[in-house]
Amino acid sequence: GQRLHLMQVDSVQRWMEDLKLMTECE
Amino acid sequence: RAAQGRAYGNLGNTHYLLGSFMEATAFHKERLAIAKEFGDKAAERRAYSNLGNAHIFLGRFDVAAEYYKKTLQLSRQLKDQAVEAQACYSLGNTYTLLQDYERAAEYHLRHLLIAQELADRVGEGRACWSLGNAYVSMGSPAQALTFAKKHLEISQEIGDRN
Repeated sequence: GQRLHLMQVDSVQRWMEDLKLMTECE
Repeated sequence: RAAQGRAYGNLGNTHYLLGSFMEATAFHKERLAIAKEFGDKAAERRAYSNLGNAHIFLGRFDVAAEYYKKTLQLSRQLKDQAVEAQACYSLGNTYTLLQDYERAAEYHLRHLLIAQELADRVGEGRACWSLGNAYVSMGSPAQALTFAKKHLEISQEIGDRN
């Protein structure tokens, strides 16, 4: 279970890293 | 009033980049209200995306999902496929955070189809990676393997060693 959870977090974490700098500019 | 809307949006973005997500949310809500006042659908769509993103970092994944759905709806109205793909990807990730893997897979699949249509190999690779993970979580290793293979193939093609 733990391993699956870590795999899951991997792709989402990558997305969140990108998201941190993602703003829709005016 | 129109300039005020843009200023609110810029303030929202600045607070977001500073990591002040509550403040960012407050400004983006003001921006949203003015966009609605003017019937400015593109600005309204941007505000929904920004609000969705801020709620992810506030840990309010349920609220983020609702904003991303509004983004998705407007991107279709505005016929902006790139934004539509991005909204699907955001929704897939948000439902993963909510541990609703079936819904996550649904949105990642929608993202995959649009990425294919737009010949966006990077997007396609990300969608396959996410779909592999979603199917593992749903206890469907055979389907997960199909997407993992596709992810490998695309990563090799675009030279993404990571």
